[in-house]
Amino acid sequence: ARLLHGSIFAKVIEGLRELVNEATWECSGNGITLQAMDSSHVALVSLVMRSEGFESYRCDRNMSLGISLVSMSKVLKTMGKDDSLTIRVNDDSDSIIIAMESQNQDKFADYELRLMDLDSEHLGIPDTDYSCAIKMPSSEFSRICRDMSIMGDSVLICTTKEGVKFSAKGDLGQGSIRLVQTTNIEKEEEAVIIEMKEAVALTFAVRYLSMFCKAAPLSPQVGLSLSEDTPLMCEFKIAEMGHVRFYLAPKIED
Amino acid sequence: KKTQAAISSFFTKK
Repeated sequence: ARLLHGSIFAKVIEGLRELVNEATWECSGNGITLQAMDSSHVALVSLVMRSEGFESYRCDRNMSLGISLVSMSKVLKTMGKDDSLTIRVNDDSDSIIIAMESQNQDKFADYELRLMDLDSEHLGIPDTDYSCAIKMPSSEFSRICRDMSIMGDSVLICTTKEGVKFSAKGDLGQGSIRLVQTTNIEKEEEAVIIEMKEAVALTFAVRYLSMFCKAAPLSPQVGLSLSEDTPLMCEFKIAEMGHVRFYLAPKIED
Repeated sequence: KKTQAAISSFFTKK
């Protein structure tokens, strides 16, 4: 699999590696997918990178590759910001080869990462017709998570037809941020757009939302989908290629 | 008081 802009792959890895340290990458002719839960089984991440999004891609037979995201992240930190990246696995090998090429083709770096033997439990994610779908700038969502984490470790997300309200309370007191739906949409990327079938009010652990925001560099916008008593879906699109979707179980009344 | 639910209780094991 070859990417002209290796930085896209680095952003994917940086977006995942805090939530999951290692994961099984499923490679097929259609592309690369990954599904993994965090260690406490509170959150799940689903990654899709379609083959047509790569500059070149070939997969002669399906492979499940156990990869340490922490190690992969360390290797990708050596990549130049404009480098292209090629990832390859030879048929019967127990390692993955990461090749980086500088833009002006004068520097070639090659790394080999040992593959891991991971037992991957796969969960079925049902298609959900969410009560509420919010689109907002990913930087704005990152900021809100950071600000709310000052006040408490849980954030209540309430949606109404006017907008969406995030609130947190703790020992210091409480705080809330209300975003109004954007009316005059000049730049789609900066708009707050709320599609609401019915109002929802759900509580989530803010530290997971903050971990999801590590994937914000992938996309200027984030999608948040909510329904009562249903995991939140937090989606960052990967341009022309796929998406990273995080699912977080809500905190529920005893 | 609210308790954190597990994600696996919402998704089906394959």
